[in-house]
Amino acid sequence: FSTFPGTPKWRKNQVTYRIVNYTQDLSRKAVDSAIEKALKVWEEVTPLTFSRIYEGEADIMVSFAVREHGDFVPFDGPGGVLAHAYAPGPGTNGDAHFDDDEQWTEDTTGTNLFLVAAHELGHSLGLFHSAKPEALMYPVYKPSTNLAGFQLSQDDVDGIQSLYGSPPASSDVPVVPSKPSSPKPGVSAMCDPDLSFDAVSTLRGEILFFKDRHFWRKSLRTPEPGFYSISSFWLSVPSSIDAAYEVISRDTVFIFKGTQFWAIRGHEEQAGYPKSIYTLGLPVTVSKIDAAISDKEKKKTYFFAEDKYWRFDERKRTMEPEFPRKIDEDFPGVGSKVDAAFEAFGFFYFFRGSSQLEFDPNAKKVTHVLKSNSWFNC
Amino acid sequence: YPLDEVAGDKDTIMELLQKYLENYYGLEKDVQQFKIMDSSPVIKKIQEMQKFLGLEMTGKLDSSTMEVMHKPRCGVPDVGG
Repeated sequence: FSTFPGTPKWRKNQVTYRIVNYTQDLSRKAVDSAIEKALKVWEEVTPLTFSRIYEGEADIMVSFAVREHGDFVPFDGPGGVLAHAYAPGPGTNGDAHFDDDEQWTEDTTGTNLFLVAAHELGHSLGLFHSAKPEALMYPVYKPSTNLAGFQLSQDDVDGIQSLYGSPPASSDVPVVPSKPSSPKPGVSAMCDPDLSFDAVSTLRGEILFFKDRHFWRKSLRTPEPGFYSISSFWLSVPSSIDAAYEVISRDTVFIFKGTQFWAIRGHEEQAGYPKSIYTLGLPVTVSKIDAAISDKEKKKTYFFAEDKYWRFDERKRTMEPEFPRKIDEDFPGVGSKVDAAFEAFGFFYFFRGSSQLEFDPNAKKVTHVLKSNSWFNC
Repeated sequence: YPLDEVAGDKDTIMELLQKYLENYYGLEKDVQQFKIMDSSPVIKKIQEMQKFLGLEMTGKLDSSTMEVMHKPRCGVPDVGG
């Protein structure tokens, strides 16, 4: 991230904004909602609060304009420049201007107003452009961003908190640590004897352990795992995921939350996702997947939900007909519900709370009972 | 995306490049001569742009650089001051 020269910022935590005019492309309600949501993105990770005024000079004046519009920085018609905004300060400073020659939309069929507004308001608060493509403050518009589960990247959070600090801890405001991906909290948390995981998956020979907004990345070559925020790798992937698995033959990791799933290949988020879990052949009675394992030898993927599991044939790309079956019948000793699972060295590893079970699928029995964080060499 | 229609039109590409570098990377506006040489300020600015955008710093207008240059973007210049 970077800030404007001289690091201008608001010297107060209560910042005012005013929506000066509207685009014809959207209803007033949609514009109000997009701006409000965009401000909320920054409000959640700082002590800043935003209040709307309807007349007079606000700190942040939001307006739509075409071509030359009074600030000697004319817009350029459709495409190209979408918007611009000024660093904090009096007068024009702090203001955000949107090019009304763009087709503004609530979704991504045109130019999504929320995404552009969140970026511009980042400038209005003092952030300059970021060189990280996953950051909201990267200068190029990215329509593939997941709107429903939108999250700032760690770079954006670090940037804005370098100016304003973290939000105050209270029951009403979600607490976001100023540097959640710094190694210290990750290291201390990873050896917590009560540690449980949301999901576990391999990725190109490493093992990823997902927990809330973060994941530990364990390479078998290094003793100490790395600790990262999910959004710093994949901006559209939500936090608190339900399940993840890798299909090695497709070099793809599939990530599940609720009734949707995403596909990633290394750092790249694959186009066309999220998709519905029902496109895999799961019945509509399944509202979430608890865990998933892909068996690379047999080319079968197992989906665990509640006390049942389904098996997907990766060759035919279809769900096998004789499923669901009961977990405890086919995986004796594993129990009736799992939090996370992955396959390694021919074994299936099942996680439930702070426990981990090593299961031999050929012998059909549990071969080791371990702590969930046994991979971290605590 | 107008450039898609005129792919191969070198003058137009150069015009786009000059405008882009002037707008977002502080290329001096009186640098009018576009001679692609290693020491040219344009090459240096292309490299600066590629570095900033997280692209490989070839100093050339390769396809990935052109692709990013054609994407819609924020109008705040990427240079300070």
